[in-house]
Amino acid sequence: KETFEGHQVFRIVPKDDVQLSLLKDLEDMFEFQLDFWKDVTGVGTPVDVRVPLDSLESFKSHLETRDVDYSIMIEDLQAVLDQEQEEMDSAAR
Amino acid sequence: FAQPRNTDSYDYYNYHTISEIYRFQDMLVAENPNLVSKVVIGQSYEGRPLNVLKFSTGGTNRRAIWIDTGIHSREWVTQASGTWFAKKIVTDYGRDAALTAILDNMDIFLEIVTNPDGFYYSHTRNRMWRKTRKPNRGSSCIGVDPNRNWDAGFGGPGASSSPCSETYHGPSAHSESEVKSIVDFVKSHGNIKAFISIHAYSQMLMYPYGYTRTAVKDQAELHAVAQRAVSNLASLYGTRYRYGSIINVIYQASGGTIDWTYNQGIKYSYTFELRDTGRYGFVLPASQIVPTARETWLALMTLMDHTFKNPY
Repeated sequence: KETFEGHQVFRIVPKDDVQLSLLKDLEDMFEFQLDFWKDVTGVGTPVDVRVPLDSLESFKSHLETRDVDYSIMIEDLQAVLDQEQEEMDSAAR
Repeated sequence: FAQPRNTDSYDYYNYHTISEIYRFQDMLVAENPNLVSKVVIGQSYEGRPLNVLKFSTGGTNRRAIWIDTGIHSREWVTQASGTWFAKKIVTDYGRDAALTAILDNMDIFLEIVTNPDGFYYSHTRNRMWRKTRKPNRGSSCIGVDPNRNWDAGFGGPGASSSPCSETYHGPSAHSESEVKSIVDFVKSHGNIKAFISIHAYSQMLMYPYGYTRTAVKDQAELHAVAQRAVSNLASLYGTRYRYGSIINVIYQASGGTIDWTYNQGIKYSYTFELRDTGRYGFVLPASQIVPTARETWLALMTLMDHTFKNPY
């Protein structure tokens, strides 16, 4: 079973058209192995993106050097998934 | 593990595997033989049945409403909501005047697990799986985005030609059996008047088009009905939805489900993006399933009631 230890989900709210364009470019970029949960739509609309552990530092640096603010929506995806599985198992019992 | 003996003891407050949902469907049919039947419209790539629940009080080829959930497999709250909707329909028929009037005149088709291979895979191997599970020739990447695989601007902007992309449109329109089976069903039925495809998450209710900026000819009506639907949805818990055409509310997306259905003449073609708490994304806690389904039901009823009262 594929696990997601250390994967984080970022929430990024593009402030202007420049940031919007930057995020759109990221959608087509395979370098960071990003998984867009909520796609880039417009200025002021949140974009949610799952970032694998291996890409975390470089991705953060990529955003910070371009002055793009972000928050972490999910700190450790696997922890949330483990909890979800635990709840399912518990309910089934 | 205890299995529910009937649909009353089914746990609507938790997520379930595909076999549990299949069992739920069979129980619902067995408990309500005069109202519910199971139609198998095809098979998935891996050979799973594509089950559709038909809610009908009789008649032949009545006007019908289609609802599907879970075409993107990782959006678990949609399959869970679909299960709740199925139970809600049998519970409310004969009790709720609006739903009773609809079902006395129209049929409802509900496909709870629209992408069963992907759903099974999301439970067993990769919780984040979104696409179908058909291998792609010449690529090690698996699957197609079934919401980019329809013959409506197929292969245009807003879909990827890379099999490794999450929005890969597939080798040709309707290449995925999960899509083709619905296409064949809709065409052979010929009397579907509303088509509602349910996704998660980001709280939106949308109508065509996604592949072109051209406004649909029924835009004014679809917009007004969407406004009413999201207002009714919000009346329960205050959940706020955005609404409009796909291309205006989200972005350009070609090969989408409801663009195809609208072009087939199904005027009331809508797609939902369900509740987003801003904290969990696709891993919405199970405690949110029933509230999500309850509020969505109010919007669904608005769409279904409007379809019933505005024959075309």
